[in-house]
Amino acid sequence: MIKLEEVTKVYRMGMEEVRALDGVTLWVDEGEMLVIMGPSGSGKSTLLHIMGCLDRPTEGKVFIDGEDISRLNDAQLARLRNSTIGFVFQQFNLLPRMTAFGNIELPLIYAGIPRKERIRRVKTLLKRFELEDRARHRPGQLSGGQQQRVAIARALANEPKIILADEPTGNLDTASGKTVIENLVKLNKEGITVIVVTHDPEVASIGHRIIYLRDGKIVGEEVK
Amino acid sequence: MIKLEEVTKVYRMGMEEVRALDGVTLWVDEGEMLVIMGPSGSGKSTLLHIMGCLDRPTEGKVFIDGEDISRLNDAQLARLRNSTIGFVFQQFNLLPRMTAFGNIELPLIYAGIPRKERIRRVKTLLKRFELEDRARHRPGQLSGGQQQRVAIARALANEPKIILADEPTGNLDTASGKTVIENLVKLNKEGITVIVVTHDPEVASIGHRIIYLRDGKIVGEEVK
Ligand SMILES: Nc1ncnc2c1ncn2[C@@H]1O[C@H](COP(=O)(O)OP(=O)(O)OP(=O)(O)O)[C@@H](O)[C@H]1O
Ligand SMILES: Nc1ncnc2c1ncn2[C@@H]1O[C@H](COP(=O)(O)OP(=O)(O)OP(=O)(O)O)[C@@H](O)[C@H]1O
Ligand SMILES: [Mg+2]
Ligand SMILES: [Mg+2]
Repeated sequence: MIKLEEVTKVYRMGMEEVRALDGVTLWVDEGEMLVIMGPSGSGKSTLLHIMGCLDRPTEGKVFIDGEDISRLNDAQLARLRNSTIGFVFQQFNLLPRMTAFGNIELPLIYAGIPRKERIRRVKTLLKRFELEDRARHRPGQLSGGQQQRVAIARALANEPKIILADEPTGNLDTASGKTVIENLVKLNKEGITVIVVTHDPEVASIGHRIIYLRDGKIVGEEVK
Repeated sequence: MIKLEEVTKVYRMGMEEVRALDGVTLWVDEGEMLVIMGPSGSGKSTLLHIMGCLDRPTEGKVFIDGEDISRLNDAQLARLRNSTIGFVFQQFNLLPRMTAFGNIELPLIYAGIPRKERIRRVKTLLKRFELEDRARHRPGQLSGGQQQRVAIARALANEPKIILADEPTGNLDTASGKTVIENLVKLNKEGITVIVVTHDPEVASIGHRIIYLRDGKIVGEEVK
């Protein structure tokens, strides 16, 4: 489903160079539940962004569903992302001037889904993540955990084939965190590929496979 | 040290009313290590903001060091905050166009600390939270956990008498999280009042007292 070959990501700042990823080779099968762990700054978010086509590698190749994404221009990449990938950002990246409802609805508008179906899907997601009475609030009128749940709902709106979640329970209490994990497990059982970055061993325990990053490299792997 | 009497915070949105806090009475002694827990949306951040003089209650009274803060104008409140309180925000609230170094240095500039001493203190904090090689990075060039550590370092820069930390380990791996907790415990042993909001039972275990919020009310308390 997702194939990374010798992927490197280098940030240049003046004379300094940061190797956020350093020669990462990784295959993720369709329907797999992959967990990524590692110290702060080890490259997890960078890896997730590249897998999610939100960023291009400095070196190496990325294949999504067999397609070499370096052959796609930015517009084609955006279309692939919108139709195939649901991304939950570590810092949510919600649009501050839209409501919770509007933020979740946006990917459906881009996908050309008709209004009646959009409303049905958004309402279902608001209910699932206990956000019904916060639908009209904008991000600044939501708690940290409520914003995180809106970000998760938004990632699921287009019924993506691949879900990439960057520390999706970091701001959630145990109960809300369980709901998120149960949802990811359920989607994975329906055949959706799920990749989760986490620091939480509870969350990590749902993975078929756990890979460990350190200084931009994969340094270990555990298979259930 | 901090006294809240029947504190209520109501947000009005058109016809709707959200009671983020509902009649909270709470005393925090000098030198106490208080932990605040509760479900997502229960009012923890709101409570912390009011205790940290970043927000005023809709009803009720707030006393910091015996001083009724409703008698202070905004400029006086800002001065009290800067000299006495260190606040770690749930979403960091770093200035995006300043470096890690600059963000940590800012409260010291407001406090009128001379340049040589500012540089010494910032360097010490960068080292303590393993950010030395990220000093020149701006928030957008930092990982989530690195941003969180910059936010923590900034809160400690002015050697405050009260530290309020809103889910300070949410984006940190176990090792970095331990460092943060050890620092808070050490400061608390030196007499500093520390109040931490957390969902993590590991973090909660350092508290002298844990209070539980639900729907804007204190519903339980545990004393070690
Ligand atoms: N500006 C606002 N306008 C309207 N409602 C608000 C506003 N800010 C916060 N709220 C609501 O107040 C309630 C308490 O928010 P708060 O941020 O204190 O929760 P919290 O306990 O910190 O949650 P979390 O664990 O998710 O961070 C939430 O239900 C939130 O939707
Ligand atoms: N735009 C950038 N310019 C320079 N360095 C960057 C940039 N973005 C990220 N970095 C660096 O790349 C490294 C990897 O960052 P990344 O966000 O992938 O880490 P992470 O594993 O997700 O960390 P965390 O657990 O703290 O979220 C970090 O050391 C970070 O400072
Ligand atoms: Mg990250
Ligand atoms: Mg909060």
